Amino acid sequence: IETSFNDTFAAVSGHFADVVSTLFPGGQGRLLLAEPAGEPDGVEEARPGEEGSLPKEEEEEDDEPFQSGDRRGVEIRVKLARKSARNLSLLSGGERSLVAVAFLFAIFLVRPAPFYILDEIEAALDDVNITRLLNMIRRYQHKTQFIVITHQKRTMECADVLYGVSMGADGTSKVLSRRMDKTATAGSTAGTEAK
Amino acid sequence: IETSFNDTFAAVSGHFADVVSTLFPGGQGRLLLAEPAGEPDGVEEARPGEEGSLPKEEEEEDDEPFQSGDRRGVEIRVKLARKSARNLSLLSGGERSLVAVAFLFAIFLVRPAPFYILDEIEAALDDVNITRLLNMIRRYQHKTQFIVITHQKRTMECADVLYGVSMGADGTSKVLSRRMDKTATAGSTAGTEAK
Amino acid sequence: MFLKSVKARGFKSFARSAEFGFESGITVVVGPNGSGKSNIADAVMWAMGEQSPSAVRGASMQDVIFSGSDKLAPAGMAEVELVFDNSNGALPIEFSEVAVSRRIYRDGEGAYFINRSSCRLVDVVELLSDAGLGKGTHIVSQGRVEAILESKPEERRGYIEEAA
Amino acid sequence: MFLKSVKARGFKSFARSAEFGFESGITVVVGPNGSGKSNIADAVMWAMGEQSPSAVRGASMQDVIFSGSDKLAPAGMAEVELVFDNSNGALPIEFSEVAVSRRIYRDGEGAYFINRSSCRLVDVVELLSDAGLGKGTHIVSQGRVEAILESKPEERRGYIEEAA
Ligand SMILES: Nc1ncnc2c1ncn2[C@@H]1O[C@H](COP(=O)(O)OP(=O)(O)OP(=O)(O)O)[C@@H](O)[C@H]1O
Ligand SMILES: Nc1ncnc2c1ncn2[C@@H]1O[C@H](COP(=O)(O)OP(=O)(O)OP(=O)(O)O)[C@@H](O)[C@H]1O
Ligand SMILES: [Mg+2]
Ligand SMILES: [Mg+2]
Repeated sequence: IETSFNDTFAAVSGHFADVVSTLFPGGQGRLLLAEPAGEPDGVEEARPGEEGSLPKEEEEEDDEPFQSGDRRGVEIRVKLARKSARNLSLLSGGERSLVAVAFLFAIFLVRPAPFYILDEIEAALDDVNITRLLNMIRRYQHKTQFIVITHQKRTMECADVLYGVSMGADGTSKVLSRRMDKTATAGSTAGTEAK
Repeated sequence: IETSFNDTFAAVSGHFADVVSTLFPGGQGRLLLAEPAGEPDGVEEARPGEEGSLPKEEEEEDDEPFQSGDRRGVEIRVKLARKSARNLSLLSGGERSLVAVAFLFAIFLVRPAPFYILDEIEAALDDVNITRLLNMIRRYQHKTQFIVITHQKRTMECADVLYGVSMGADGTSKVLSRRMDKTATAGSTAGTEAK
Repeated sequence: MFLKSVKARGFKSFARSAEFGFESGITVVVGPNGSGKSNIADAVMWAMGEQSPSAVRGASMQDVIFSGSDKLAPAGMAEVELVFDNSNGALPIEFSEVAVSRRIYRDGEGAYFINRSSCRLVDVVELLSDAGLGKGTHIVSQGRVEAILESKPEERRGYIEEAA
Repeated sequence: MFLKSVKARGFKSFARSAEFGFESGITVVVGPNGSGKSNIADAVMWAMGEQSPSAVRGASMQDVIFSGSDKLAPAGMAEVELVFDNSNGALPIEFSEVAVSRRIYRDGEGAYFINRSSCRLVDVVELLSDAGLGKGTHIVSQGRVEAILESKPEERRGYIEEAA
């Protein structure tokens, strides 16, 4: 069991680093196995002035792969471009969404689930980061199925199928329409009556 | 003390009902003093079929204003148009944001603070509800000062003063610009470099 | 394998039977606040065996049953059916389509079905976890995208263990 | 009365001194993710006496001190100054402008000032609560708009008591 976890952990960590550098150009992400006492997330001694980066790989040497019985947790570390590494709680709302998405995609890339439902995950993102996120979803749309709930027009534009839902006069939800081609999705989600 | 609380509570409740019916056309909102044992929020026996509404006012009769020593909490009840009244937790993300905003405005209308800072409060709202919220902010802009943080273009359009903030090449925040008139705010918040 | 359709009846705001057919690419769902979009995500999570009422935003599991509207009486039961395209054989069942469904009645009684024959919760959970649909990260509920960052390191390990 | 300006130095991502001048109407702040918008709200909350590190998203109060970047060394101190326009006399002080400021050093030592003379936290809190700026609802932090609905009925009563 432990070995297969270590292999999976190594694969997920590798993908996490890749996805973080895609969603945060110039950024670095790493997953670490927590010391059993568990150091708080993402707290690094920031080394000022040095071309900042995450602690060197050699720190991994003391990871005891076979601490049987002691399931070591997984810590998330990120270092964004130009900024020193710091506690995940100090990241901004949009930055936190993207780090969380990076973790989900890192797992997806090792073991894709047959489908994903993403409910307004881009609510905190600015235009540039919405684009980065949507590019990621488009890149992997052939590996799995994405069902995305949104109010953002730009997210609607990448739909293969677009569903409209509305609340009817009788107080119940109605499934409005289903458009197949990508060009037809320029409409808005304004609360108009049934489209 | 108790009387002044009761007066304030009555005033806030009145404004809450007004604001809810503005933000939710056809909706009703009420604030109730909790029974000391505290019934969970918003749970009403939904009376099916009847032109639904919140329980009649006579329920208020048994409110003991002078239960000294027992500070009764405040419950929030809402009944949205066409839907039966139900637990606040079952409301949608956007509906919950608006009910919370209604409570804040109800207090503001009784005792305005000198300023308000609202950080992406419209993140879960659709276009129609963003408009309703912005209309509310515009209506009261002469009673207090609003400082609104947003990514939404439509929120930018109601600014008297617009500030841009960006992360500089040295990893620190820069205050970009300050435009005074409303017409100049059509720009986007895309993550471009310093504007 | 992919999710081919979701049918909901008496489930939350879907008083009458509603059906969504999905393709294998990107499906986007839009609509005004309160129209029922997140209820679809809840329906899928619930049909797959979700046991915690708060995960579907209720105080008790019966909160998923349509509780009436100005015009309609409350429903006595909620039912959701998911149909999976199994042409790649990811689900260890002989069929090219597999239907998983769940019901709950006002008195709290519940029932599970695989291809319309009654089964137990554990059968549904086992079937789906073989296909990578365990407790994992495949449904991100509204406002919960950052939950991964707030979860304990041991929980995160659990997500990786599931992928092992 | 309104908030006339916010000056921050060494506070979070505002390593160098930054100043925002506000008018009495609607001021909108925009910018890319991570640029420092919410840090402004944190700066105001902190200068007004906030005692909980988690309310300004830190693990300890020293987390508000600029912790360095690739190019710059960490700061030794964070300082925020708020200037209120008091021409309507809402603040019980003779001046038409009132400055409230706060500092914190790496060793955790803090200091408060009213019109640049040192005072205690309690002086700041008393001064501001007279003007309706107590623990209330005037700063809604990012992602916390629904907090009112999740708070206990007694806490909501607290907000109404404050308005009494
Ligand atoms: N048991 C139930 N019976 C009837 N209606 C219900 C039930 N549970 C929830 N609802 C209704 O469903 C609606 C919420 O739907 P949902 O959360 O799916 O909206 P949404 O489309 O996701 O909106 P948003 O864009 O604001 O997130 C609420 O208005 C609520 O009243
Ligand atoms: N003590 C500190 N020293 C230096 N930088 C800090 C400190 N605390 C926080 N930061 C930085 O401030 C940035 C977050 O700023 P803030 O939360 O204000 O962003 P924002 O503009 O609100 O973004 P969003 O639109 O995503 O909400 C983070 O990138 C973080 O690294
Ligand atoms: Mg929703
Ligand atoms: Mg922010």
